[in-house]
Amino acid sequence: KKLVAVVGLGRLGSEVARTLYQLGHDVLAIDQDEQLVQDLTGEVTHPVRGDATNENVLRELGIHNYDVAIVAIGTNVQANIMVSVLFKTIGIPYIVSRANNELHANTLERIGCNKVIQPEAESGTRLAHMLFTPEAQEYMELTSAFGISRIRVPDRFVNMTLKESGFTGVRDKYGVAVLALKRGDDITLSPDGEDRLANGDVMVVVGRDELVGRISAT
Amino acid sequence: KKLVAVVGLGRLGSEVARTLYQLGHDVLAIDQDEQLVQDLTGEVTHPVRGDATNENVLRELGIHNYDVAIVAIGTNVQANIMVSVLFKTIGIPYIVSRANNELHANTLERIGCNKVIQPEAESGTRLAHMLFTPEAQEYMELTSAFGISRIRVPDRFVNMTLKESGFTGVRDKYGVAVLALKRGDDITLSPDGEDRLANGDVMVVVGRDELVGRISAT
Ligand SMILES: Nc1ncnc2c1ncn2[C@@H]1O[C@H](COP(=O)(O)OP(=O)(O)OP(=O)(O)O)[C@@H](O)[C@H]1O
Ligand SMILES: Nc1ncnc2c1ncn2[C@@H]1O[C@H](COP(=O)(O)OP(=O)(O)OP(=O)(O)O)[C@@H](O)[C@H]1O
Repeated sequence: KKLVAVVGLGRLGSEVARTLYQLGHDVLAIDQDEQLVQDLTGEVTHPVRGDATNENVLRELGIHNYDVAIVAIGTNVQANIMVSVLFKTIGIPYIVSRANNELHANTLERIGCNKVIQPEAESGTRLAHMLFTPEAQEYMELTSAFGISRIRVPDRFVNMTLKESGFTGVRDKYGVAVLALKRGDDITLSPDGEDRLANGDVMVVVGRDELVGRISAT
Repeated sequence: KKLVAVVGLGRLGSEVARTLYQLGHDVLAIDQDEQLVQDLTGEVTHPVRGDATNENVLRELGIHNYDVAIVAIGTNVQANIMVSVLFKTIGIPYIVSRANNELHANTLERIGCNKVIQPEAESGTRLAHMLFTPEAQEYMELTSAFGISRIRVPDRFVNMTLKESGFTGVRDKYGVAVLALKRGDDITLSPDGEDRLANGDVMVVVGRDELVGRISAT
């Protein structure tokens, strides 16, 4: 159980704050916007309205006791940088901040942020790579040509076994292997070749990009 | 080689447009903001300044010939929805749009968007899950409490076998299973319990979040 402070409760910050709270951590969520703070009532430990560029406000909230601070302010680059510097000054051991572009990211790293994320750029890259594999829901790169994809079972495989559908055994990296099969909340790891696919099933597959891409090709 | 139109060249749209162009596709990138359009000169096929809520503008640009259209307008929900509806009306075969929240996502799906993404929320969830697994490089959710993580081998496991390190067999979802082991560009799927870990190895593991989190705990 860790103490995490999240500043900026826009689309990114509210989701980080909520998820961390669900994972069991103590979450202090700060925003200048009263409505956004209200929206998180019951969904984080401590939703607080405040201006995070004000060092007194941060100290009164006990920020110096926190394990991790996340700066999720987006568009307002000046505020984003100021708050990051304040967290560094106050001495928070691990600081995550978001950046809008490479120069901004560079600046945050020089300030001493431990992790800098560019959420939209990461999503944009991911979307571009998954766009022409329509059933693809998620992609995790292993090498530039080989990755793990989470895909919805294509219609034409419904009611066929994994083997009949052309999937290879889990150790074969020259075909497309199914690492996991998800049916609702139920997960089977390294499913058997004789397992039969149902409509709505989600598969986690691994293989060379072109081969995985062909799964959805009709 | 596909024809892709991207509307909205903010942080998400500019990255999608650039990446698709690098992947070899024909990219039409539209924004009302002249500067953002200029910034993409040479980085996409056809950067154009225009108001995408104007059907004539879209038709003059030949949008009806496109394979895919991506609505990357964010904050302006009204414009985002209007452009999505226009693309549907014009008959683009595959439409991706972004949403700011669940209700917005629901609306876009009802309009007929083929794929709806919430980039910040996805990044937020991912960040929350990876925050306390410092070696975590990537996370793919399977259920809210169970996911696949790509992690750098923790120092204390170097030179130990997978079995000695406490990893379970690939079918056991009550422990943490290693789905793949990457050493440089070399990938072993479902590695053997007797395989020995080396410094710099990257593992793809699956298991309940708390158990995976403990891997990095010292
Ligand atoms: N000084 C500040 N103190 C506290 N909160 C702040 C401060 N400055 C900005 N914020 C908050 O940060 C939040 C996120 O910033 P903003 O909306 O500008 O970025 P965004 O990129 O649109 O965010 P997202 O993409 O996560 O929705 C806003 O809700 C805003 O009220
Ligand atoms: N009707 C329109 N026609 C063309 N472009 C538009 C239109 N409306 C908005 N845009 C553009 O969409 C882009 C992205 O929208 P906006 O900046 O509001 O969202 P955002 O959520 O901050 O984006 P991001 O997170 O990707 O940076 C802006 O550059 C804006 O000029």
